Amino acid sequence: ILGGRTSRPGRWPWQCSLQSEPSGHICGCVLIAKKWVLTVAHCLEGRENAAIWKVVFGINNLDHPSAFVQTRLVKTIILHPRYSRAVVDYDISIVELNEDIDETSYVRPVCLPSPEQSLQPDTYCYITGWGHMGNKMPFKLQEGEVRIISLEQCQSYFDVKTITARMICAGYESGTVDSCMGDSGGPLVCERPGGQWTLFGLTSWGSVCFSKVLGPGVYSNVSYFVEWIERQIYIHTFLLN
Amino acid sequence: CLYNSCLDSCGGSSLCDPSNSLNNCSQCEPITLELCMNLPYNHTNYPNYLGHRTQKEASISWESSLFPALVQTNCYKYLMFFACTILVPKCDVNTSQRIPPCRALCEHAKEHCESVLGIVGLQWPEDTYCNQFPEENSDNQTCLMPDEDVEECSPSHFKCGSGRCVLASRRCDGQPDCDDDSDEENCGCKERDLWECPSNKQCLKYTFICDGFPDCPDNMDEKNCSFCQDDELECANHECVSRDRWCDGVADCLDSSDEWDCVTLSKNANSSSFLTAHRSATAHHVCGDGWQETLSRLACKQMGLGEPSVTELIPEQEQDQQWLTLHSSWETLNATTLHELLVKGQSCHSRSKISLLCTKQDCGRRPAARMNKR
Repeated sequence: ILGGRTSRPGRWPWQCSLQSEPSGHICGCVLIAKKWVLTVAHCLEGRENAAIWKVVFGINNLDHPSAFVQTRLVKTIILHPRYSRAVVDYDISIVELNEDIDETSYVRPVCLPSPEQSLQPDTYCYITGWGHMGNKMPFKLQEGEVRIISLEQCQSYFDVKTITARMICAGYESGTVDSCMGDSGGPLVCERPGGQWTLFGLTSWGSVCFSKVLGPGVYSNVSYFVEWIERQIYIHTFLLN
Repeated sequence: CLYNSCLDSCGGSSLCDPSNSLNNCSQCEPITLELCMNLPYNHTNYPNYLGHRTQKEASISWESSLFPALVQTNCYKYLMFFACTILVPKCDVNTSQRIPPCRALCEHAKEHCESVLGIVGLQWPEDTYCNQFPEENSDNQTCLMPDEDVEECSPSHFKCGSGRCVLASRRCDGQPDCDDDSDEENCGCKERDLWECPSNKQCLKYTFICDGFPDCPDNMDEKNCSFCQDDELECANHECVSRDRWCDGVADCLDSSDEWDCVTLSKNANSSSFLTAHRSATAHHVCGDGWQETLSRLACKQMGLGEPSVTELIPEQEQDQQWLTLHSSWETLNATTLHELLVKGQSCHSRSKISLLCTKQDCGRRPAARMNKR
């Protein structure tokens, strides 16, 4: 996360770290139910073998596992069938854990939006992750507040790529908060009246985050995928026979 | 290199003999970088001249955005060709030798386009200094020069009638970008070999039609995809499955859609909700005979909701109500869904249906900030 700040432990209990040996942290991910995590397809593409992955929850400093850490192996990886590497569209993936997490105040799921719920431009939300800070890779979880911008305005920053209804854009002034490499798959969340946090985006792609070029971060639009997500969880939970 | 892990160690390490470390260190690989898929050669090897170690790295690099945008300024006719010779250098499949661009090609590209970059405060990519490339025909080192049938535009560009290249995303966007406006001509879906949604004229790839994912606002792209018999219903993937196999607990559609949404809650006037189970595509009330709380829990979970908060048995007024009742030995079945436990055609002795309220999943809450008095 560029331009953010170090998060207080437990502040984002749904944030998880998708890890694979020998490199450790590869991507961010988000807990949405006791046995289910969301991330983006481009983190898993070409490495869809569940056995090489593990998911770590309840962690703030990647280098110092706390007492609240829970680690789970991966049982199933479901990439969206329309994921396109060339245009980074339909960039979403569901991961089934090998067993439930224990819900604690440091490990608990985020809410999913309803399909009709969409984010209006100029809404402020938060992004979090252990991605590049511009000058180094952090050990401690970073957070930052970003402003949602319209898809039309977002398209004006990208010539080669097309911004689609499966995407959300946020933040764009250079020097303000932005996501970066290593944040992929992590959450863009917004607080609802009443204090509940809802997951609207997953960090997906954007301009080269620490170059001079301006450009917003682009996030997978979770509202667009909610029905697919719920369908997949239903099929893999109830239609086992 | 002597060791099979050559590729990694060659990236700048001294394990290999520096004089030929770049030439015979890695094998040729097919070009997959979409930007450079229309070159007169189709194999490359890495690292490339910009230091990228893989094509994936090249595809998300700054240069892979910079050059296509710069091509639109028409600063040099063969700029895209030169960009590709350094992004995906030609690899001779017979010798695995790398064939660099000629120095003249590099110098022409830089001479014509560096100043254009300067106008917008950007720099020519640092490590494309031209004297690393051989002169044309110098001491029999082959190098690449464009011949007349080289494509000036990349596959990610649209070629204007005037010959200029503009990015494909600018085609039919309502803003003319070609000097002859040709990018805003023939913008109908059919002209672009695309399919048109009747409701909003949106253009879709043909592969998106009848693929089970609705794209048009009125889902027209997923209609008329198959013609089932009268006693059949259409699956989400447009297969036809006989009606009496729907919600019988066994997936008959390849995508299992005949077993989706088989258990729902139907609201009535006084806002209590009745548990409804579908069988053969017909909704039934669930009979309360032998009902247990574990079944309420299964029902709520199956509908993606939280724990059951209220389960009631409500007398049914209608005489000819269609019932589904619990299988006589449902506890011994290893069913994973509630509707697998229900059977049709039995009478409901209590003549009462299940009214059920499920809580919502608890989510999105953060622990309150801990205040530690000092």
